[in-house]
Amino acid sequence: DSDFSAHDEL
Amino acid sequence: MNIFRFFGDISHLASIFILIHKIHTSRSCRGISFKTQVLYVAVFVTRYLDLLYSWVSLYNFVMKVFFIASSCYILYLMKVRFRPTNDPSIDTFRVEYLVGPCAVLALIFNYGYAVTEVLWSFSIFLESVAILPQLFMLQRTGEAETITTHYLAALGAYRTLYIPNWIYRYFSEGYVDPIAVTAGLVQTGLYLDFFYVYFTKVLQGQKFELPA
Repeated sequence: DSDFSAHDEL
Repeated sequence: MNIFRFFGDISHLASIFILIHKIHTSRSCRGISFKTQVLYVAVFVTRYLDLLYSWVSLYNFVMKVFFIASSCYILYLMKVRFRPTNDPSIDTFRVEYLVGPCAVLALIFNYGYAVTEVLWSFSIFLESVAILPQLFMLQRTGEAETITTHYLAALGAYRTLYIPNWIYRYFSEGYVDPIAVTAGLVQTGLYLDFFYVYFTKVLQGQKFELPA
């Protein structure tokens, strides 16, 4: 995962 | 997690409960675009594939499972349980005009050429426009039941609250996700007309009616 992607958001 | 994102997610949850409540109490899915609901299932399934291989938190896990399950349940309500109340003849937005461009955008803009990353981008782009068949239907019929407008308002509030969340994250974590932010701004923008009528009419106790 990129540090700059909102993968931790819903 | 910050309060903007938390209340955004709560608003998203609320919108789904409002929709299910509307369908159950009126025993009808009149005024609801089936196409938009199908798009939401596609959005959730393609975005939450990471349920299978990554763990963020219990909160994250429960919400993802709920969004997938509830969106599928809504399709069941519309296509099986209350099928006679669903009128496809007014749900005429051409979904391929949304899915195609979103797929192309996802292939161009993503965070890595892996199937899961491209599908994640696709889901972000698709979510930003998934409400269009619903808004188009509203435009066509020119009016909506009050409860349906509460559903749309809660859904619009959800993405609107994600904007201060991103501003907060930019300052607190030095973090910015250009794909999510761009798509999020577009998505919120699509609600502006609706919000205008909602605030000036529905919240003043009037019926949601568009000028002829």
